Amino acid sequence: DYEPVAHDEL
Amino acid sequence: MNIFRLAGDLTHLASVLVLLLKIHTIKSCAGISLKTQELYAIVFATRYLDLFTTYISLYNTLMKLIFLGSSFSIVWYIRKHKIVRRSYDKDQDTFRHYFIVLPCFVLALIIHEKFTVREVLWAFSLYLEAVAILPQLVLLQRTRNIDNLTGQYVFLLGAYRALYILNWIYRYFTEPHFVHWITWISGLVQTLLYADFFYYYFQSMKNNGKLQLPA
Repeated sequence: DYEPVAHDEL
Repeated sequence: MNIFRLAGDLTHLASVLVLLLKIHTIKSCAGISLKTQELYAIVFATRYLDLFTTYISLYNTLMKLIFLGSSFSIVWYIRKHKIVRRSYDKDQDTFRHYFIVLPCFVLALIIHEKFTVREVLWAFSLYLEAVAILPQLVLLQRTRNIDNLTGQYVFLLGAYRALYILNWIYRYFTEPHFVHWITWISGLVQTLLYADFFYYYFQSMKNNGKLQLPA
């Protein structure tokens, strides 16, 4: 599953 | 999560606490730019839209709620609180929002990782965060005599960004395919904006004196 941006960061 | 990331988040949290401490207990927002605070409120509102669609961790959700809640309450304090708002340097804090917001939005429409509402808003929030400190830096330059808490607040914000860069370097070497040019370049620009401030901050610490920016 492609997550384009580091969405786990704040 | 690596140590740099955690330290960065905690530094960010500390900066917000310092600002709330100044506003809530001293009942003063002297030297604080409302424009910067409003820009941060927009940054968090657009970036943390995924709060309701994507669950990452309890830590992530809690921090997002804290940053959203604190940024909007700080804006409320400066605008509406009957004592705090009197200390706001309105005449000095003259930066225009749309000179910053509009170019960031256009840039996000052009440069993003994927053309979806979420990704365009995410890119927009990154670009906006990179330059949101500008009204605050301009205000510091104008006020010149900077009180301790305001100085600490800006220092902690800058430190948080510097720690995030270390976090990206660490992640780049430890995680496969961790390449995020948009995040990195806007983060680097954001950190560089603090360079001048850091220089005078450390000078004032060395001389054990008050933080004062040159005219």
